[in-house]
Formats: sequence, structure tokens, C-alpha cells
Amino acid sequence: SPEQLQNAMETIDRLSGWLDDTGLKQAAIAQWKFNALAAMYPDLREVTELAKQLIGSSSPLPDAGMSVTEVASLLTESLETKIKPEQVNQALVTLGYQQRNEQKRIWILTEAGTEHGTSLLA
Amino acid sequence: GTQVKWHRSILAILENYFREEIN
Repeated sequence: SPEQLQNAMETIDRLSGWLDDTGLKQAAIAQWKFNALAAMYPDLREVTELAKQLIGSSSPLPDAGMSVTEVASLLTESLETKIKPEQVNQALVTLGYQQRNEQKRIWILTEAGTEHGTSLLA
Repeated sequence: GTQVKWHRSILAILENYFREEIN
């Protein structure tokens, strides 16, 4: 019913508020909203797929970039000293590019960090 | 969950940071 749908959309909006704090791109959050709606109402899947295609064509995700593990291994090569991923994470915190959300156990990009990194839905 | 991916621009910054740390 329209009421059920209204309730579902309110719930999705509330949940997506939490994603807003993570530095994710708005296009990624919108994709998540449509996925959530399709998960709750499989009948709507065709419509949500169309919406997601539109988002994908107008905001393609940038080059995926490197994980901290990859960064650590490149630094190990160039500095000829073993650099561990944990050291890279700590350096990124010290430099002000990311913060740790211990509750959600995720790294969050700071505003300065968004110049050098991207948050992706894993 | 979410995952942070880093662009190449971060490498030079981190290289400088660790060079100073090592010295």
C-alpha cells in the first residue's frame, strides 16, 4: 500500500543519514537507497534498476584507487624499509586525512582526506 | 561496510612523512 511504501522510504532515509557521515559520495548513497527499496519491495526492482543505471551513467565512480595495504607495499619499495598497513593508517590519522570510527570499526575520510581518497561501499 | 581507497597523490605525502620519521 502507499502507506507501507511511505514508511519504508522514511526508514531508508533515516538509515541513509548514517551513511552521510562516512564521506561516501551522494551517488553511492542514492544507489544504496534504491538497493534497499528493491530489497524491501522486490516488485519495484525493475524501476530501481532504471534509477541506478541513470546514476551510474551520470556519476561514474572514479578510479577505485589503492587500499592501505597496497600503499604500504609501494612505500616499502620506494623507502626500502618495511612499512606496515597499520603504520600507514596511523600516518593518515596524524596527517589529518582520516579518522577511526571505533563503534562502526571503519575509517572515515576527513575533508582534507577527500582530496586524496574516496570512500566506497565494500 | 565502507572502504577507503587512496589516490596516487597520497604516495608522495606519505613518503615525505615516513622519511622524516625514519631520520
